Amino acid sequence: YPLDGAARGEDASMDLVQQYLENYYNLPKQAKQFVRRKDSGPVVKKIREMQKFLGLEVTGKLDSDTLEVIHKPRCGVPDVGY
Amino acid sequence: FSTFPGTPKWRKTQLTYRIVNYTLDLPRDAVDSAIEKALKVWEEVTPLTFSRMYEGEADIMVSFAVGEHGDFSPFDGPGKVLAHAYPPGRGIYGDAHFDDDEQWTKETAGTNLFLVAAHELGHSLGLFHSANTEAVMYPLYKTFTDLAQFRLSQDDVAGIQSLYGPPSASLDDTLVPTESVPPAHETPAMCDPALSFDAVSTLRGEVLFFKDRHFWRKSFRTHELEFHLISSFWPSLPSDLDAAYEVTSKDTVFIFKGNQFWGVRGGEVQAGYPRGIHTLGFPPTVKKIDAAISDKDKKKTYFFVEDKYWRFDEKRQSMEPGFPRQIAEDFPGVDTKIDAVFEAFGFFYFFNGSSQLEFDPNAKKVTHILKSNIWFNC
Repeated sequence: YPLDGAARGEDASMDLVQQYLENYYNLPKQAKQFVRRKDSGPVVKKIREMQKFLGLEVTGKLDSDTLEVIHKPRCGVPDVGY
Repeated sequence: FSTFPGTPKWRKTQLTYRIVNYTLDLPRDAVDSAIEKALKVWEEVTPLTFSRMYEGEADIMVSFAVGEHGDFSPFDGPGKVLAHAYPPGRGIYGDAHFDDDEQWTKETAGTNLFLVAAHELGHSLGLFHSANTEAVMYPLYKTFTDLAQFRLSQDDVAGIQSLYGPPSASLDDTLVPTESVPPAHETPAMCDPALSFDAVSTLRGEVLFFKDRHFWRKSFRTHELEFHLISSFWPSLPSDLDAAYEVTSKDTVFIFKGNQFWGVRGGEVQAGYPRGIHTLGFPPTVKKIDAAISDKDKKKTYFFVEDKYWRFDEKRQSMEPGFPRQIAEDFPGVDTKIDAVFEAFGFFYFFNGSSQLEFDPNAKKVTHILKSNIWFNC
């Protein structure tokens, strides 16, 4: 059960970050769930872009600082150009 | 900072705004005041002015809404997205929408409407998000423990002035032609051997070196050197100053440009300014001051204009008789036009272009000739 719970938590975080990246960093909607498979995938690239823009340590991973920032209230205008 | 793709901006400086509806979280006058104050933040550092409309289509339409509200960018309930706004243009462009599922406040608890409005109205004027965490245009909401401490960051000021330029100086156009938007200056390099200063003054034990739109702030205590936009400290002051001096007994720095001067205390421009320089007792032939310094022991202020100087009695608050006098007669060795002057360690430092004369007022002689930027340890 603990392992399942952890996995579910990770998936929820992934969905959240995916949505965040789509909304604010122009992540194409078809770029799904590459984060754990490939370090150079579009999601990882966008996570890096987000971390750089928001002044976080650029890891390309969903570390606690990155997740904390994603939960913070913010302006709805995307952070990168259309 | 960054601007929207294509750099949309308003092609006029007199803009209109309308508060279309209100949140129930705050009294109406608190909403009015927050929006007005947020516009003022940008008004103070640009030539833009804002006037309120009560009906019809304004350039900037401010509204509160929940969920889907007609622009295909629905709000998302409490938290997360607080508001959004559109870049300058017609119709929906320029408008600012606030999510009424937030708890809007005028305090630091909840979501402060003024802080969010200052950010969104930055979008309405053409600023995109900034990656500078100190900037109002940084996309994440940041609370201030003391709202009175709120000020635009240098990044915000540089961003908005890249679109609209600095505020137009309110000069008396009978004497000095009013400038529209002055051309942008390059950022001065502190170790440029040709560096000169517009004005230099002490301020509470530090020294401020003014150049174009910027100033360096040198602390003798910490030896730190900071570089700032003048407008980030004193939004209503002009750039390209002529002279500045501190009267320590009044804790005030007087700043001169053209035929006007301002009194500033710390970060505040004092009420009642700008005033005309002729109120100090200068004849009408004096159009501007080159440099000034106040001797705190003798309670006298020296104003340098071309090759002459005037002396002002700080106790009597009047210009002394017998002036102007030739600078070179009373300050032997100082025989060039003076850009700036300040006092440190008992010496007067006179600046002319990239050179600086160290003058001993007791011995009445020049003791050293130095580079102007020697204070920056170049």
